[in-house]
Formats: sequence, C-alpha cells, structure tokens
Amino acid sequence: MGHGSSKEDESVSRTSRFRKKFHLHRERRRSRGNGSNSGSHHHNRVLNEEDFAGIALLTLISAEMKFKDKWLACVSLGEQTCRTAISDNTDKPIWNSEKKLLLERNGPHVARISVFETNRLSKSNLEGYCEVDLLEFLTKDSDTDFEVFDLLDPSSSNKIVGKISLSCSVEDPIETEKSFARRILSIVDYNQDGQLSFKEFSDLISAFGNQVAANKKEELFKAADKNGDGVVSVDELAALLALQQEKEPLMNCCPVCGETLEVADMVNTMIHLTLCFDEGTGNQVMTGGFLTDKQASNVWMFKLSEWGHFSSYDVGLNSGSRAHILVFDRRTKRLVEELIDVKIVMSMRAIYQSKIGLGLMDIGTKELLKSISEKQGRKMNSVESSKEIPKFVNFFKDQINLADVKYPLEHFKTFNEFFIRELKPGARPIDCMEREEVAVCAADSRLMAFKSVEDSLRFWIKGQKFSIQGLLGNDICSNSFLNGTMVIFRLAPQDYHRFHLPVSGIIEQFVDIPGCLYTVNPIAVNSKYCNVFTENKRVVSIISTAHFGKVAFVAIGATMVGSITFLKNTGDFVKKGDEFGYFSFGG
Amino acid sequence: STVICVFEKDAIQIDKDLLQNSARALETLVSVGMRMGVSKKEILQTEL
Repeated sequence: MGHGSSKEDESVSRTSRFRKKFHLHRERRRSRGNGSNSGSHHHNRVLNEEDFAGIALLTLISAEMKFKDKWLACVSLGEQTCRTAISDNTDKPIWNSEKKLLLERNGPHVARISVFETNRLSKSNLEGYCEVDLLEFLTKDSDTDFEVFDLLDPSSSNKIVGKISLSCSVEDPIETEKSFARRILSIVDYNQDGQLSFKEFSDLISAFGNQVAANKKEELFKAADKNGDGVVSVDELAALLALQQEKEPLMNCCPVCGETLEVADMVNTMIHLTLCFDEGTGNQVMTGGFLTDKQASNVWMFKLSEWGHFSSYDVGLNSGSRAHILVFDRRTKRLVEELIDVKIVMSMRAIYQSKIGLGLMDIGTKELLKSISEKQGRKMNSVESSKEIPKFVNFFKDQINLADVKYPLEHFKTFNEFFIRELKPGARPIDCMEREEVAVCAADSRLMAFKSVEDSLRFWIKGQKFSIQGLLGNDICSNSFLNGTMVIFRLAPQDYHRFHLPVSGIIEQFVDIPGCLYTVNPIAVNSKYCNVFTENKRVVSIISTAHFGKVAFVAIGATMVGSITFLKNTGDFVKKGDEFGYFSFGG
Repeated sequence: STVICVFEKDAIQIDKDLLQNSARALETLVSVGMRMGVSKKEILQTEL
C-alpha cells in the first residue's frame, strides 16, 4: 500500500501546514534562539494578515449606557458565541470578561458584540451592538491597550445608544505552547512539583489515548529528559510534544472532552486542548457554547426539558416548527418519528450539549429545576388540572390507546391521577409468563440495550462521568454489576407511566439517591457535559433472582416528573410483569 | 423519566434486534411485557 512513502508525504504536508499557520512563530523563535522566554504573555497587537491564526484573547471591559439596568454582553465570531455575566444595576457596567477565541487564517474575523438589558426572569432585550473587525483591530498600531466602540441602536443604526471598551491581543505562540505543556503536565503531576517522574510521564501518554508499549515510553522519557536529571520539566515536555507530534503523534484524544484529535495537526491539537483546558477552570470569565447571541442572552430556565411547554401543548407543538427523534417500533417493525418542538430541541442542545452546562448548572439551575418540578407536582395534583386531560389526550391521540385504560377519563380527578393511570388486565401481555428465565420489558418506552458499559458509552451515553458505580451509588456494592449488561427504558410524556418488573425474584433492598432533575431526553444523555444518569434523583432496587442472579432496577426521575413511588416492599416476592411503581409529576 | 436495569456480567442474553438497534444509536419502541432477553444460564443448560 506504499505505506512508507505515504507516511513521508503526510509528514511533509503536516510540516508545511504547521509552517504556514505559525510561520510567525518560527520566525520569532529563530530570532530568539532556543525559544528563550519572551517575558511577555501576549504578542504585540500589530500583525500581518497571514499571521492571523492562533488564539486571541478578547476582553470585554466595560460599557457606558444611557440608563441603569442589569447588563450582559455577547460576542459572536463565526460559530463561536459567548457571553459575560450579568452586571449590577448600573449605567456603567463593568465586566472585565475574557475569552480565548480561535482565529483562523481564512476564518471569520468580524466579531459582533451585543449588549442586552436583562432581568433574571424576563426576556433580555438587545439594546446596542457593534461590529469589530479583529483583523483591523489587531493590525492597527495603537498606544492604548483598549479601544472604545460606539454601540448602535439595533432598530436604527444611526443612533448611538452607548459605548463599549474592549481589548484584544493574540497570545504569543511560544507562550501558548508553554502554557499548553504546563497544563497537560498538571494533569498527571500528582506531587505538584512542576516536573514529571517516569510514572507520571507514563500516565500522561496513556491519558492521551496512546497505547505505546512500556519500552517505548521509557525511550520517549529518555528523549524528553534532555539534562538527564530523571524528571521531565515543562520546557522539556513542550519540546518533546512539538517534535514528537510531527514524527509520531503522542496525542490521539483530548483527556478533557475525549474527542479524537487530528493527529496530523499539532497546531490545532494545541489550540483544541488549550481551549478545552480553559473551560470550567475559572480562567475563562465568559461562558461559551451558544449558537447565536440571541440564544446566549435568553433566560433558559423554562426551556430545559420537553416538559417545558407542557401547559401549552394545545398551541405549542401543533403550530410550531418541529424536529424529530427516530425510533424503531418493534411491534410494527417500522421507523417512527417522535415529534418534538424545534425550539425545545434547540434550547436543550444549547443547554445540555454545550459547556455552558458546566457553568449554568452551578448558578441555581439545579434548584430551579427542583422548584419547577415541585410546583408542577402541586399543580397536577389540583382538581383544576383535570381540565388538561382532554387536551393532552387529543394532542397525543395516535399514541394513547384509551381502550387500554382501566377507567374512563371522568374517573380521574386530577391530571396526576390520569398520568399514573392503570391499564386493564391483559392490556400488556407478558411474554412467556410461565418461563422465569425469559426477562421482559419493564415499561412502555424507548429501549436501548448494551452488552457492556463500554458499549453503552460508545453508542449512547456520552456523559464523561458515567459509570455503573456512579449509577448505583456507594450504598450498593456493585462489583457484580461492573461490566454487566445494561438496558435503558426511556419514557416519553404520552407513555403509560407505571413501570413493571422485568424478572421474578425477591426484592432485597431499596436505596434512595437524591439528585438533580435534568431532562432524560437523548439530547442530554448524548451530551458529554451532562451526566443525567449519575446525577439525577433516583431509587435503586436490587432484585435477587434464580435465573439472572441479582438485577439492579434503577428508577430515575426527570424534570417535572420527579416523583417516584413503589408499590412493592423489601422482602416481597415479585413476578415478572407485576406492577412495580410509577413516576408522577412532582419534585 | 427513565428506568435502567443492570444485569450481572454474562447473566442475560439480550434479544438480537434490541442490541442491533442500540448499536446504531436507535431506540426501540417497546411495551411492558415484551420479551427482552433470556438467562444465559438457561441457554448453557439447553446447549449441554
């Protein structure tokens, strides 16, 4: 296959890409000799167009507005959007918010900065904006570190509504390389002496998803340890990474987000890792991960789940634009679409599939989700809530079979009573009832099954902290479950919300695990930033069986539907197909 | 809401169609009582 020569070609193109992108870096390095310390963290603002690649540090300093309010500012550059925190109630907000942005040679260079007036629970209003050509900004010779821009009225670009001060500098590539090495070194520098022993070095190589043999690690370690003192310093590591990555890449996956790295491009690898390490460390004052500035300015609290629009089903899903999740119907053997309001999909993606989750979840959202769910529980237990039943049935008319329901609609005095409706005997036939060695589905649901936890992580659960131990909690000795088979049953709003026993046996114990009420929608489950199964409120029960050994049954609450009730007790002998409990509205 | 069942390693053989769909990141719509899998112990005994 001509492996040898293609490798050579790859190496050449890799080198040429590296040179192209960071040629300034090389020039400067050459002029400084052996990369001696520049003494300055940030490169002078004056740049040529072809040098426009690397990491830029943009700081939104402050603004002067014409009235007092609580203000936030957003910066959008290409597909990157981030926002500051909300200021105090003032006409001179001060943010001093920094964000590292990726600047590419031929990428976007006009940043749009929007300033919103905001109140925590109402929609934010765009008050003013400006557009800054970062290329122009960075290439302009200026005596000051910052510049002031007029903020224009969005409805009339001639009207000036305020002023904003900002600064922008390109991080010195040598400093980027050094700080990158410093950061990756800190991952495994267990004794925090700023140097890597062979053991630490070896762990670092493994953290990058590199399966090099032990003798190869030793060889690399010796190559890195230039002065032969038995440890690898920051400078030595930086040098090794720069050289080695060109020859035989050491970094195959990001130890922070797990993403596979483009091994052929050291610059992009370095930028990816630098940005990734910064997120959530407090180094970044602005929160990123939004798609648009409008999204970034929104108050998201009520859009965190598919239940967010519950009270407006009659107008919401029917009239709005929709997205869908594809599901395979086992009975009809057909693919079916599960409709979901595109606004909800968008908001869930922005929340659960972005690093904002890390920041936002820490500022009261968990509490808010709990309080919304409790409030909804009280509402759905009220007599007035029974008015919602016909609307709900009508909305899901193709998916709720009233003929299966044990009682007529008039029987239900509250919505929650309807929600936990019982079915007529025989409405759900139990497969091979006489054969206990056959396990059955535990709920009307969308099912995912995996032979091992590794498979579940590969195909479905992307939360980085997921583990069986985390799911079952510390009270359950889960050694026997490690690497066991996992089956996930996801209930949707319209489903019959009682869960049944999949196997026959004796209930050994119940363990309540308190937690959050994030959505369990696939959007959240598929997010690497969200760990719904190990952070949500749940109850774990252990069933001891003759044919399957012990089976852990975990009932996980979600936004709005956070109340979990069991109908069996510890010590009960249970048969597969028996009702085991139900989920209802509440916290 | 979600229910997760965890079986001990090698305790159950999940039905093939469910595993195949899941390996394509495709959820399968099921109802209570539908067959999910068989005890591996049982399969081994039958084979013996």
